[in-house]
Amino acid sequence: TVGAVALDQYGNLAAGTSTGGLVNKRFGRIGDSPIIGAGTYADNGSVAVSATGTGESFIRSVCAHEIAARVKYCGFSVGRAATEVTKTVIPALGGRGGVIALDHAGRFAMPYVTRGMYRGLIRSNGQSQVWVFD
Amino acid sequence: MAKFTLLVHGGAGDVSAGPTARQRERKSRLVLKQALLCGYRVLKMGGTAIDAVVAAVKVLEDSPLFNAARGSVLTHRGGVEMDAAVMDGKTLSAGAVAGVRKIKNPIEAAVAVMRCCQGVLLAGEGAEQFAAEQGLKIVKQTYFITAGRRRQLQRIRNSHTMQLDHDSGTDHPAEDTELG
Repeated sequence: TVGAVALDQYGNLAAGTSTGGLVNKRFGRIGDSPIIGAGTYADNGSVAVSATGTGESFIRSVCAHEIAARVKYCGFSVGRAATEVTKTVIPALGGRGGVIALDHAGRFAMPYVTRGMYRGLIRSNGQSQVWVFD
Repeated sequence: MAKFTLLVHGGAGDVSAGPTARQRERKSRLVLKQALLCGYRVLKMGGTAIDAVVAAVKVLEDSPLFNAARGSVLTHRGGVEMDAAVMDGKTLSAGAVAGVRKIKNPIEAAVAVMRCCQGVLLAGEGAEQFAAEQGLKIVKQTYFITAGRRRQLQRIRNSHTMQLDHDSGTDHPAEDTELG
């Protein structure tokens, strides 16, 4: 699964996710990516999120919206909200994977509960970085 | 110029070690950088966050290294069924497609749903028909299917299990030297 989240120079957030799903899937199985609030969510009042992993657990936890809700209603930082949901809620449902999350101030988090996650960041000064492991 | 930021991901899993995996990792890093640069250019020119997200995701969709569009993992039947979504944080408008098999860039279809459709989530043939009517590129299934993904499916097909795209190193196209 691939995805991106962005904060533009007008202060607006957006999220997008695209996937082929799971290998060997059957019976018209749909994952979390196209379910708004599960694998993809953006709200200028909180964060933009794109998720990757075992979709069923992301759907059941409404993962992306859960992160946004913790930021919006509990006042959590994007780092705390994304890390708690990804490393506590998702595994408790038997899931694995990771998210990228970005708030309106450009603060971000990219937690995951797998061995690695392909991910990257670029800022307005043009400096970019990519990671696979920590 | 006001500040902007872009993040991308190319999937998570038990990314394996070993020479082939390391080679794949190097190539993946390059594609991720390319995706970041594409989105960066959009943002630098004053484009919107949505346009930057789509530009970045399209680069990843077009690469056979990642599980989206070209290079998608295969279903039990040996085809692709792809999903995509976008959401605009300013308006809370959203668009998504699910189970599509012929749309070259599903992320573009998701944007078209968001901008030109009263619905939010379109599925299957209806989504493809909508995408075609919006002038999006429709391609044959063969465009999406790589030899590595075929071999990956072959190995897991009889197991009655499913698998994340980056799990189990030897099942990954990288181990079959399908590196794009």
